[in-house]
Amino acid sequence: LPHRKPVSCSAHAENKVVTLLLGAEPEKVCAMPDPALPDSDIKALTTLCDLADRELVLNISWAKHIPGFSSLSLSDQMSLLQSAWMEILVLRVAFRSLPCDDRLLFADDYIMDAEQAKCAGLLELHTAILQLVRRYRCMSLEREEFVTLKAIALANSDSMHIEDVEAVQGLQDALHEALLDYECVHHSEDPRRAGKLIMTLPLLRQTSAKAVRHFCSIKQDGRVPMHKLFLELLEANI
Amino acid sequence: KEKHKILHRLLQNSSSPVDL
Repeated sequence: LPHRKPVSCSAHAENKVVTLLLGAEPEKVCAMPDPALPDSDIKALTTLCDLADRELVLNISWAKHIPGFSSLSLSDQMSLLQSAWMEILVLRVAFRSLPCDDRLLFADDYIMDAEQAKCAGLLELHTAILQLVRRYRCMSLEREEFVTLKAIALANSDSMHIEDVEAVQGLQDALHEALLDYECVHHSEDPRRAGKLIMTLPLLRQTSAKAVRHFCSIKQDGRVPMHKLFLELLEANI
Repeated sequence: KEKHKILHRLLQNSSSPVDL
């Protein structure tokens, strides 16, 4: 097949959008499981929900640093985040887990293997996220690609409540172009690499939907304390 | 959207927006 030649393959110049995205990456968050609580499924889920809540605060601040995101209306910013928040969390866990064998690195102090996931009732989700990790590991996903793909996942969240569709399309185009430009400069040996990365997004959406369903049922159960932002976003997906 | 007060507040408060 003929190769598509990206318009802006700026020979070896670093892509400005990718550079900004690298600079916007939130700092690591520690899980800090409560040492006073005995090990149990409730403790594991409480730790994860607390970690997710703190990461969400950072992810909202991160979104503001995506070039062009803050130019969208507040309503459209909210709609994108309400649709994509779990995809962003899952993609971050998947990227962090790339160096781990069959374990998920939720945080440096909270790494979960299949046995621990089973005890927490999270085996299905653990398996699904590991499928994503394997996909990225096969491609040797780079940090630059990860940050760009994460921004694309947000801009491409398919919310049904977008008011200015053209503006959101403009953001998608700018981020897509940044990915094409990066791949053109750094992976000219594989002209389909950008497409391969984009083609991982359906699995990310599927895994994220699984996670939302699971945490919604935990919420219904009422045994795990959840912070307000996490609850607010879970409710946005019901 | 009325219900999503925390998200709304965090979006309004976060600093350093970047324009294209």
